[in-house]
Amino acid sequence: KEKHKILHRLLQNSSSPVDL
Amino acid sequence: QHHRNRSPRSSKDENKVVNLLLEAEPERVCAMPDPALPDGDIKALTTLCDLADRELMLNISWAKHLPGFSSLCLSDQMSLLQSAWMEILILRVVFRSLPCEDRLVFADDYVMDAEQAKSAGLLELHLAILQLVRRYRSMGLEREEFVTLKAIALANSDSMHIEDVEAVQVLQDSLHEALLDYESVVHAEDPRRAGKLIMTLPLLRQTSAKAVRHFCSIKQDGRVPMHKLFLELLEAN
Repeated sequence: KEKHKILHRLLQNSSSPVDL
Repeated sequence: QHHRNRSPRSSKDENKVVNLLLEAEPERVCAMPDPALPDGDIKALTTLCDLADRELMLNISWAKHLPGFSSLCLSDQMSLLQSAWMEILILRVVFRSLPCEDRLVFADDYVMDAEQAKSAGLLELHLAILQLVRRYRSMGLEREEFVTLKAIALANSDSMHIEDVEAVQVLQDSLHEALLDYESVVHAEDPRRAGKLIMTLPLLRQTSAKAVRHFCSIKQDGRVPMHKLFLELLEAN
């Protein structure tokens, strides 16, 4: 997970997730 | 709740998942090639890598808006994106290129023909992507189908590191169902259309693998500057 820190951060920060 | 139990529908607007996908679709991005760089393969590749990095940011935020994606655990969200990111980038290029003959629309201000692709060392990739363009053009791929297929490519990315396989299956099923539902209403004349669309995905996977290999070798070359997110995802493959 350390290796993929930008993807990790972007996924955590993005707004308004939609659930079914 | 189930669509098929409702009274007959008259318009496309009733497919909730497809509508959410249409709304989630990111804006088009401009390539803005650096005017300070001398023309040549390095400039072309630098422009494409920079464009890809910015598109990736948008695509990650897009993924978060897919119905059901955010219910997956963070690690599975990452795994899906790490496997499918290039397929998503390529499918967007393919869709933008549908109106063009033999040229790839990487951005509205960055359209490449075979000659330009050749001088950037991208001819093989160019031809592979054009094969996808021709296939979708001959089918008359619609925007609704494009957004749904792109979401299916993400959910169906065959990562080896999925923790909750069942949850990913639920996401796949809901997107598959949305495609079947859309086609049954809008293309009732061709009961095989959804299947035909799904059958384009192996070529997308193959083309994406080609692209990742090519950009990995460009990375190893070290002559083209790449941004961190693009590098991180290249390294994930």
